[in-house]
Amino acid sequence: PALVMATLNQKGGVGKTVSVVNIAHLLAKAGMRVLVVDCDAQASATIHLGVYPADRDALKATLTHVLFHKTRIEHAIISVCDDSMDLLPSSISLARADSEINSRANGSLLLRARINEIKDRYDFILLDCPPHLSQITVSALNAADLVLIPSQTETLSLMGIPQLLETLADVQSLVNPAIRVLGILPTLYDPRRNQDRDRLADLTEMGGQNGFQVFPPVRRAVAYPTGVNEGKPGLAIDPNAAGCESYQEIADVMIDRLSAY
Amino acid sequence: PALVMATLNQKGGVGKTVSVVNIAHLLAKAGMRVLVVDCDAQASATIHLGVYPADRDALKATLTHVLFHKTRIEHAIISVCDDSMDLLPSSISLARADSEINSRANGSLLLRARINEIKDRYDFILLDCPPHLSQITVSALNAADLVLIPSQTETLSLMGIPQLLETLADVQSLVNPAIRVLGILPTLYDPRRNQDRDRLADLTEMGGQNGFQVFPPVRRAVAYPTGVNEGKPGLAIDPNAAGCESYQEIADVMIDRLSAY
Ligand SMILES: Nc1ncnc2c1ncn2[C@@H]1O[C@H](COP(=O)(O)OP(=O)(O)OP(=O)(O)O)[C@@H](O)[C@H]1O
Ligand SMILES: Nc1ncnc2c1ncn2[C@@H]1O[C@H](COP(=O)(O)OP(=O)(O)OP(=O)(O)O)[C@@H](O)[C@H]1O
Ligand SMILES: [Mg+2]
Ligand SMILES: [Mg+2]
Repeated sequence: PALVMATLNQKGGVGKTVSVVNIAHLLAKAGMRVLVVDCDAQASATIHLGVYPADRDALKATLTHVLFHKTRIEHAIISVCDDSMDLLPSSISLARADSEINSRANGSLLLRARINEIKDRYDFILLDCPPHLSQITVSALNAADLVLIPSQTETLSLMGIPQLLETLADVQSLVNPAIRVLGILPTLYDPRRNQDRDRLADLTEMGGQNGFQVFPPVRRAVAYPTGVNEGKPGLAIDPNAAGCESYQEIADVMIDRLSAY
Repeated sequence: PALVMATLNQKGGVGKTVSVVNIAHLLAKAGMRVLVVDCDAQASATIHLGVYPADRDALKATLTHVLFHKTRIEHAIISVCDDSMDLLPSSISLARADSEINSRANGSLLLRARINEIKDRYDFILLDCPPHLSQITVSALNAADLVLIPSQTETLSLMGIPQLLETLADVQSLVNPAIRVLGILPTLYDPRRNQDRDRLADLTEMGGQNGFQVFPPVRRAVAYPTGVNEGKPGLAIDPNAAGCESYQEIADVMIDRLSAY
């Protein structure tokens, strides 16, 4: 069955969505069967993969409908990027997810139950999380085997990581003891700036203290926002964009983990 | 009494916190009495103004304690930036704000009630909101006279604005008919990139359609993350940093609005 990876950091704008989409692209390029699940009401991953959230809402074919309105997950999943990967889209209707989850018996386990139905059809399932440690994010952690923590190399992004790890520990002790941190991914890195280098050193130390891998930092490159604009992964536009080695290393580590799974 | 402005966009990392801190700095420099209220559990504004959230938690002197644990607001407010402005700090304890608000009678009006107690002591009260349209964000809108919408000049940041305006309309019709959008502030703007210019044009058009002012875009400048690192506003480090004219224009418009208030 598929390995499930959640990508999260409650700090906003650190490259969670861009990372999910580009890692999915590299896994698909390696011949893997990949599903991206958009767990963010902003529907950034959906938009980044060229799909209009409102269209999916009209068809009652988003994550919201799968979780709370009995839509079959196969009905909501669509093929994207020239059929190289699949997407379970979201829309603004997911903004009510937390109150829906809180009003149902064991609501935070609904996502895991739906994902388990289709785990046999994929090699990897990537979950893009919103910028807050909410019930939908906890639901993603309940369903995940691995966690990737993107963090901009700047102070505010680092400060939230201890809290994230506390939430993860709660999930491990109550629901999902097998979940592991795949690593920390430094993003939006500018090697010319002292602060970026200092924060990168802090992240590396944090990784060391917690026994996490810290991947090589992803530098800024125009291919990534261009990809968002064109509805496709940045690395599909420029395979050699800055950071491609980091994303490739993550994809390789994931493929190794799969064969050992 | 003070004019209250909320700064929000549910898209993460668009420069909400940096904008609040730097506008507060310019208002203080103009001799205004300014209070920054950190409504984000990440406590970015608190950290940006050089205060450790955990210290305030230990003293039971954060926004959480003021809203839900009967701490007097004067006890939680501290003076920052060489006494040029005040801060009502937050901490991770605010992460439970939504469930606290949902469990109390008219919980989303608690913030407005607390702010009204001290409105006479300030000219401006700036509310920094988290990257989601949650109950704490609605509470900030209930308390505000003005709304500033920072938006990065990139696709994903723009997509969320219609939903933000819908939430604002709900607040206007149910609680706060006087609230108005001060304007849209394009941020993290790179004039060399086609997409940034295209998105700026989209934001300008969106402003025109809704009758909002669109301020001149703020370009990237190293002073801003440097300020975050040093616990002070970027414009205190480099008063002529790129974007200073935009922030100055916003401060000037706010001062005009105050005299007409
Ligand atoms: N390596 C990069 N180079 C240049 N721009 C990048 C890079 N990675 C991400 N970006 C840009 O940074 C912005 C934030 O990225 P993204 O939306 O993926 O972050 P996020 O953490 O998912 O945000 P949110 O917290 O709102 O979910 C986007 O405009 C994106 O295009
Ligand atoms: N004009 C600028 N030039 C350079 N960097 C900037 C500028 N404005 C903001 N930043 C940087 O961009 C990042 C995001 O800014 P900030 O944290 O203020 O956004 P936010 O919208 O408050 O994020 P969140 O959604 O997490 O609350 C920070 O690292 C900040 O230092
Ligand atoms: Mg995202
Ligand atoms: Mg912020």
